[in-house]
Amino acid sequence: MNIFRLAGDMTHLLSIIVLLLKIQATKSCAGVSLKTQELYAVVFVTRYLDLFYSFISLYNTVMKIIFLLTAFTIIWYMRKHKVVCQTYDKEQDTFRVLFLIVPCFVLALLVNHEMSVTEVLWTFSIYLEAVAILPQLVLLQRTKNVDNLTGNYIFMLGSYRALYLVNWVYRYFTELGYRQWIVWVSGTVQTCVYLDFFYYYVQAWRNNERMKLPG
Amino acid sequence: EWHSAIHDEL
Repeated sequence: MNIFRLAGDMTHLLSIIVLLLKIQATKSCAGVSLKTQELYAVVFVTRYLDLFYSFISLYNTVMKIIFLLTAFTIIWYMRKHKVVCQTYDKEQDTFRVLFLIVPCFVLALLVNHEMSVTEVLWTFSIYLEAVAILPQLVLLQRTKNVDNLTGNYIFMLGSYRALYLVNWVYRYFTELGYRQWIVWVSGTVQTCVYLDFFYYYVQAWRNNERMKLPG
Repeated sequence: EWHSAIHDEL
């Protein structure tokens, strides 16, 4: 494992911790999209089915379990916690997730490495992860004001993807015969989804002001 | 080999 991959994973983990801390400390999930969180849970469940039949490393197994547990913890807070769930902007978080899930599934059936249940579900999770942030970005656009923690959470999620891109370039040059087009193309799309957000995030940071999205 | 190399990422 190279340094870019490790930095990417740690940034991903940190983004989730930031979100969980925000929810626990402020007892509020205002500005957080439950749809995006549920999509991430679907992504992790369909991708990490290999926990049952293959072992890559202790690091790999532990991280997968952490990602699964934290995804469901966040959903539990937003749906069931008696204080937190009242702060959820249900009326604003209306993205039609089936418009993401169905096309990703069809694409996974058409473009995959192997026509098996686990491989198609793994491919589906790669495609779905690329677009899973969209309900969150739409929610931000609607509510306009972005609180610092939610802004940092999304910024770290985007950074994690950017670090993975660097990791793939590194692996391409250091590992003989290493190529994975499905992951590369989806990962590039996924990183591009954040570009607009990055622009406004960096602008707010440079001007030392609270982040605002244009109407 | 190839299969495990593409599944070793999170």
